Amino acid sequence: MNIFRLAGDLTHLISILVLLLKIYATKSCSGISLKTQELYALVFLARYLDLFTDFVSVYNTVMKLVFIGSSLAIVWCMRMHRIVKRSYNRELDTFRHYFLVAGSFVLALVVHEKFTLQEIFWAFSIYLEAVAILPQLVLLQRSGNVDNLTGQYVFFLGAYRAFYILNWIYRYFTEQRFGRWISWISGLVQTALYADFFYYYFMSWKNNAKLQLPA
Amino acid sequence: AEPNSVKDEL
Repeated sequence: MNIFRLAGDLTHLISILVLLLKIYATKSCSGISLKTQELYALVFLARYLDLFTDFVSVYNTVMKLVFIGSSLAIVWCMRMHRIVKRSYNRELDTFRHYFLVAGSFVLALVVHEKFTLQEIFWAFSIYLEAVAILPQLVLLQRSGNVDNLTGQYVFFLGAYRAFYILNWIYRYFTEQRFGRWISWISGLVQTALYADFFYYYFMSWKNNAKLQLPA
Repeated sequence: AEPNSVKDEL
């Protein structure tokens, strides 16, 4: 494991912790897109089917379980928790996320490495993850004001894939392995979707001002 | 199976 991969995993983990902290401390999920959370839960469930077939390391297994468990817990909170669900911005969170699921699945049926159940679900999870942030970004743009923890959450979630790209570049030179171009392209798309958000995040940080996204 | 550099990631 290299430093970029570790940084990627840690920022991913931090993003989840920040989100859990926000929900736990404020008993509110305002500004958080349930659609994005559901997509992430689906991403992890589809990708980590290999929990049952392949063992890589204790680290990987624990992280996979944490990602699946936390994403399901967040979805549960936003749908079922008596207090938390009241603050959900249902009327702003109207992105048609089923189209993203359908589109990613069709793409996975067409573009994959091997025509096996696991490989198709793996490709599906990569494609879906690349676009899973869209409902969240749309929600933030609609609500205009972004509270501090929500801003941090999205920032860390975006930073994670950028670190993974550095990790793939590093591995390309050190291990002579190209990995899979499916993840390279999807990872680039995923990171590019955050470009706009990153810009306003850094501007607000530089100016010491509250993060606001233009409508 | 051949080693796959992606499947050992998250």
